[in-house]
Amino acid sequence: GDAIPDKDEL
Amino acid sequence: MNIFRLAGDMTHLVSVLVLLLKIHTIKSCAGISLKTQELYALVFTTRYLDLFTDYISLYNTVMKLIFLGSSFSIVWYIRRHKIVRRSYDKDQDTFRHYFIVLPCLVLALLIHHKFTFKEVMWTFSLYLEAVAILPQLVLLQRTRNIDNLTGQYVFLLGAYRALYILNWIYRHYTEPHYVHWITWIAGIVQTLLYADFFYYYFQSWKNNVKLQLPA
Repeated sequence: GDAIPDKDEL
Repeated sequence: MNIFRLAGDMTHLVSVLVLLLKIHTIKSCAGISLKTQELYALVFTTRYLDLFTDYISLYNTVMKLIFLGSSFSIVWYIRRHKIVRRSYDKDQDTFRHYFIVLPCLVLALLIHHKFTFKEVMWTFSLYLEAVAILPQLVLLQRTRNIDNLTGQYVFLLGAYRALYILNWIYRHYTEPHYVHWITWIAGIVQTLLYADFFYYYFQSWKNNVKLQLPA
C-alpha cells in the first residue's frame, strides 16, 4: 500500500 | 505548511471560537446541536491520540489542545451549565449517535491505510468528521430559525474543509508520495454535505434576507 500518511495535518 | 492549510486551520479555529463566544456571552445554545458537538469531541479525541506520543510542531500541538479544549467545553456548557442547558432543545436534537458512529467504525475497520489501533482510530475520526455535521443540519432544517452566529458557525466549518481540499491538491502536486486518498474522499464527502447549506447561505446573504432552509 501507499506510505503511511504523515499525520502533520490537524 | 501552505496558505490553504493555514487558512483552513484558522477558519476552523474561528468557527469553534465563534460558537464558544456565542454560548459564553449570550448564555444560550439555541439552534446548536449537542449531538454534533459531542461527535466533534469524539473526532478530536480519536484523531489526536498521538498528541503526547509524536511531537510534530508547537503549532500542531497548540492547535490540537485548542480544538480538544473548545469541543469539550462546548459539550460541557450545553450539558452542565445551569443557564445554557435550559436553552438546549433536546426534543428537536434527536439524531441518534450510533447511526453515525457505528457505520464510521465499521468502515474504518474495513478501509484503512494500516490495521493498527491508532491508524484505525485516525481513519474513524476522518469518516466521523465527514458526517458529524448531520445532526446540526437536521436541527437547522427543523427549527428553521438560524441566528447569524449559528449560520456563520456552520459556514466557517464547511469553508475550513473546502480550504483543506485546496491544501491536498497543492500538496499532491508539490510533494512526492503525498497520497492520502482516504483523507481526500472523506474531505470531499464532508464538503459536499455543506453544499446545499452554502447555497442557501449565499442566497440569504446576496438577497440580504434572513437565512431560511427549505423544510
